[in-house]
Amino acid sequence: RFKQSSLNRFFTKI
Amino acid sequence: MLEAKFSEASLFKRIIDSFKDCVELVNFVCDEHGIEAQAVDDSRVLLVVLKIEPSAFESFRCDKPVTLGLNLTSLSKVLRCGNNSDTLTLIADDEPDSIFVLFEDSKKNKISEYSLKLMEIDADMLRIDDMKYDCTINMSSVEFAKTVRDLSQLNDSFNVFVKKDAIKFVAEGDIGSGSVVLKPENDLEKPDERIEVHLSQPVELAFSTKYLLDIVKASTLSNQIIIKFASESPALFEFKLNSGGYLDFHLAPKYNE
Repeated sequence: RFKQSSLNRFFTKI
Repeated sequence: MLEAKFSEASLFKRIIDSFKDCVELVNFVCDEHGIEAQAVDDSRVLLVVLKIEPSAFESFRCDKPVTLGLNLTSLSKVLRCGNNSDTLTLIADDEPDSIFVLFEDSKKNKISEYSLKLMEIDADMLRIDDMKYDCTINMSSVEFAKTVRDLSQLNDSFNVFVKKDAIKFVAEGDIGSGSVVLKPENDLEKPDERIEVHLSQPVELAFSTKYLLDIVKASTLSNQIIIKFASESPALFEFKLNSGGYLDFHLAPKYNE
């Protein structure tokens, strides 16, 4: 039903 | 040279205990503005950001910026060696191989010193831009911790609905379901129980309880938690340190396939 999203989708690496 | 002295070891112990179960290897970046750390958990779902301001220390000196790569499991072994009421001083050279942790009791009769080897930690730093959030909640950290622990018994994830006049947490599992509704309140005589909701639009999100159970361990740091939600973006759970600084958790939500 629900899938866990990852932070990589939202934050960029410095 | 870094020399950072906490008037009570218990503060640093509580800070480390608040996130040692979700991340293990952490770079602590020290400079004249204090100590900062950022780490992502192995599954890349939870980002922890720590900032300890110089005001949180009894005395703070950092002549040259230095990065201390620490294993939190090892650090907490050393931290257990001091008593809560001892002072705790972190000491490191400008180019350190180790960090020294010094405990001193209030009578200055007992001084114990431990050294901890530092590690080279190759960790990504993430840019956390000023995120736009749809709502901000201020509430009792203890009440939030209880809600998370209660609902986590029912399922491995739960939903959060925020409207102007209520916050609703819902968990549905095989054994049954549960919901907790909290309404804004501002009793001036009980500031710790205050619940405030500011929102620009209603929010509905789902989170894994596994990560929330880790996050609420930080409720020993602050009576109040600040929660910020935005649709389909990571949520922010913030614990402010009374003496200056914060521990932030950015948690990626679950989404409906």
